[in-house]
Amino acid sequence: LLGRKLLDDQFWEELEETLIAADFGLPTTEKIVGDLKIAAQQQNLTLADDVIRVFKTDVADYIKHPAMAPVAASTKPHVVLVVGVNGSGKTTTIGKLAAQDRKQGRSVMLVAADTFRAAAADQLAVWAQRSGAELVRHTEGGDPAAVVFDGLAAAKARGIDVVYVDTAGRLQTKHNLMEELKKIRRVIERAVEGAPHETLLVLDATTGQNALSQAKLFHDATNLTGIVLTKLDGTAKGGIIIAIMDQVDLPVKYIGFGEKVDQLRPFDPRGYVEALF
Amino acid sequence: TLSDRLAAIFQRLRSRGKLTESDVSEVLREVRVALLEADVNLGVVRDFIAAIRERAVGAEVLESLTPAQAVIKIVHDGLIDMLGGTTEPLHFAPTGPTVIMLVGLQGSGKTTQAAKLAARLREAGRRPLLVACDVYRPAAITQLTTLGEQVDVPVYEEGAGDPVGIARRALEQARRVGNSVVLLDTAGRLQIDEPLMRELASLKAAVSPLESLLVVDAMTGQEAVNVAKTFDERLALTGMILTKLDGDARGGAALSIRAVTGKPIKFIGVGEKVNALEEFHPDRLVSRILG
Ligand SMILES: Nc1nc2c(ncn2[C@@H]2O[C@H](COP(=O)(O)OP(=O)(O)OP(=O)(O)O)[C@@H](O)[C@H]2O)c(=O)[nH]1
Ligand SMILES: Nc1nc2c(ncn2[C@@H]2O[C@H](COP(=O)(O)OP(=O)(O)OP(=O)(O)O)[C@@H](O)[C@H]2O)c(=O)[nH]1
Ligand SMILES: [Mg+2]
Ligand SMILES: [Mg+2]
Repeated sequence: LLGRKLLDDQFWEELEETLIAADFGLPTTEKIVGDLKIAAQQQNLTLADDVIRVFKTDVADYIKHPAMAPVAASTKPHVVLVVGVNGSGKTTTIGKLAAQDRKQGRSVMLVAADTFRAAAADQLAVWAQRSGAELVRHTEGGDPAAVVFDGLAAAKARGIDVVYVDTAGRLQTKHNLMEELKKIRRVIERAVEGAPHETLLVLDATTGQNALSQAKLFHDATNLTGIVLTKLDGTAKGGIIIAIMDQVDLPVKYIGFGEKVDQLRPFDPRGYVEALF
Repeated sequence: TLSDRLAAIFQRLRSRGKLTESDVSEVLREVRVALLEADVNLGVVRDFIAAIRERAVGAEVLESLTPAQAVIKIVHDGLIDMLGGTTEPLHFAPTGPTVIMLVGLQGSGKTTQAAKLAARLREAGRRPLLVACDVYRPAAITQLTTLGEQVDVPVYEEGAGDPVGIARRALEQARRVGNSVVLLDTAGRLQIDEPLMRELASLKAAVSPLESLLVVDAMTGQEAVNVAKTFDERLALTGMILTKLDGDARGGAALSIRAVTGKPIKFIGVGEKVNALEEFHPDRLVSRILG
């Protein structure tokens, strides 16, 4: 695509293929290509590079990426609820975020509210140890809301700055599991004024169009404040985030680009769009 | 659904008189939309439409009293063909332990599916052994040993170490003790991670698995093709397991991975519990993909 010079049919077709291959989805792709064709006409563009340049600017400008809610010293603890489907990278992302907070001198507590999956709390415990965060866990099979209740009580008692609540992976169409999530959220709201201050949907970049359904249903159930797009170190681009921003109005706050503790950074729309080509 | 949309299109086309080939082309565009919506890879969709075009613009459709249904049937049959038609079982060695290696991207469901397979094999009267070859992920070994206890299947683990050595010694133990199936749970990895892909190749060379199964998340998007192709080129897969089909992902990745590797999907994961594993039936997945 970058090698092409002319704005011919083949260029437009290859641009469409590039966006579909990046999981933008057909409707979003057609809208973007349609808008670019109009822009090309209006701006009298003749070179492929010009259109690519317009695309990069327009899409980057369109992508919302406000920072995480600031950790105000006054509201203690600052509570971050982390949700998403199975295997998307929630636990690992929490480990990375905890490490960042610790580097800034904040005290951190991790709450192991995944009481279902084998060794979920053990996995979070490793991340707590790595980042010097505290950990609250119950035995496997217990009530997740109870762990959250205890965790927040302990965090308040100890004057912890930031609490991350790790929840079990769940497919968004499972009614009882989404109800469980709502219950967890209610416990958080009752325990801490203004909490959860951040509710993050962790989304795997390899996910296709189902990501849109994930964003919608998790947002309905638990009022998301942002998305963490993980596994961008792979070949998938997670282009469905454009449709998510359009239809669910959610920003991408962070991207995960590896399995190590330092492989998380704030989302940068320009960098993201550059990487598409 | 696709059949509703096709019925609506044909109704409009029909009102203009006799159906023509270009009318059916419009219909095939609708099929393309449905398949892309379902996450089937663009290249695979192209090839598929080209493969059914001749039949779709033939008399079977143009002269049918129910052309929408005729097209749906052609699409349905074509997708079933593409998925290999029948259910392909696991293969077992005539003598000695059968080694089954599970591979795939991070979080696709390998460890859980390993436990599910172990439970199924145990119920079938075989003596499986689970092997913890993921020495990287925090608490991966604990996850496998916990699942092993749940399904009453022994787990061979050495903690951290060299996965190839661990697999070799696990196989030796299996031979000594009499385990008929050895299930290797490997670490999730990107298909573009050279050192980790070489590790898998070494693992394969060391213990010669009879089955190398790629575990793929049913919600995987367009990259399913590149992932499957690379794993297949590097390892010569013998099959695949499609997971998390208990959600509402359409599962088009199934078509993509089958089309690009030619390897059969042997099982599907339909839940988080250890009994949530089913044999793959192409017709059920096709109905799901077509929405
Ligand atoms: N390559 C890569 N792998 C990642 C990234 N984030 C997480 N992972 C890996 O993805 C796998 C799943 O991560 P988890 O943190 O266990 O995911 P989870 O959402 O907590 O999973 P469940 O609790 O089982 O739903 C692990 O192997 C992680 O190392 C990332 O940004 N890049
Ligand atoms: N709903 C559902 N969840 C599943 C299924 N299979 C696995 N899971 C869940 O998906 C998540 C990831 O499963 P794992 O078995 O840890 O995946 P993995 O491929 O071993 O992950 P890595 O070792 O980190 O690469 C866990 O939360 C599992 O419970 C399935 O068929 N349906
Ligand atoms: Mg987790
Ligand atoms: Mg695993």
